[in-house]
Amino acid sequence: SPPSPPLTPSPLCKPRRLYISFSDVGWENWIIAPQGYLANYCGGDCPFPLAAELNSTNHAVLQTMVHSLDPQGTPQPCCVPVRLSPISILYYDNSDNVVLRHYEDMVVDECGCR
Amino acid sequence: SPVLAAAPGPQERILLRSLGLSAKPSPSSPGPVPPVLWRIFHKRRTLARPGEPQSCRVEEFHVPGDIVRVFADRGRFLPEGQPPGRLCLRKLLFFNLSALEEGERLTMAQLELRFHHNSYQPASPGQVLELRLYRASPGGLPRPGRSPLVERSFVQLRKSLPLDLSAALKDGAAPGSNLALVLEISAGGDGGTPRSPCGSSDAFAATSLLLVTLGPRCRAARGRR
Repeated sequence: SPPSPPLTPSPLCKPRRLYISFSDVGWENWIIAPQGYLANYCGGDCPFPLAAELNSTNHAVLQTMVHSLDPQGTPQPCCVPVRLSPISILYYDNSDNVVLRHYEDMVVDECGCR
Repeated sequence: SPVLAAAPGPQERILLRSLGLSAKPSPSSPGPVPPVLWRIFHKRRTLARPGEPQSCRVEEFHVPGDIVRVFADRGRFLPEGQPPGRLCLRKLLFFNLSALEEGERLTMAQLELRFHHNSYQPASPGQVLELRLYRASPGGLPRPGRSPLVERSFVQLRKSLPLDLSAALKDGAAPGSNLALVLEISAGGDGGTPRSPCGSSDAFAATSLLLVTLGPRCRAARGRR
């Protein structure tokens, strides 16, 4: 995928750019459209004290506190997708039929600490 | 890519299964993509906003559904039967529906007949073309005594003729592993004069069957609601 702009990546949990090109995974001969799509992924830290914009649960807040007291014993919360959106894919199936199918949870829109 | 190239087996199979495919398709004779599917695809792409709750509906057909498939006809032309010249065209339409998965519910079925010429009409003006569609046995013969699924008269047939089969295919139940129909087109007489042969069957181009189904995921979501 095209190199993302050289920004200093924020260490905090947030969506990161991931473009999936179907030709990169060898699927271009049966997927008609799209040729690829922006799927993104979640990456970054959930440090103590969890800031409000990190979209975290009460449990994650407590976990970061315990982690700050006992880093070896308790890990930080994880940075995971909390809101995803669907895409539609147009493709040929195993019997050469043309299929338009709607797939949920294919794009990461928002991440959070859990 | 390193991931799938290194282990095309298990990982790719898991990915494909999550996409509803038993194996990686390798289209041998891919047909053209029907314009209606492109329209739906592009409309969904432009309308899709992050987080927009996408309903399990195909707005273009005003039916519930999250999977739209177009099946190509694998049937053959049939002998016209007696008396000769009674029919312009008699064809077995055969659709392999084995791609339908367990738990899918059929919500719409549309047969599309396509003709080469812009209009397919009887030899003499004023006559009508009669079109009948029967359910057939896989051997290609109409089941005796069965009334036609569809019976229509036309002054002429346009380049493309959609026929709604939703009710005929028992709406709600996905058909078995294949569907066999017999299509007959004849030049209607006015009762007195015998039917005369009409435009030859080479005006007929192709047929395809468009099915909209509600996949298990959508059915579960609708059930919860």
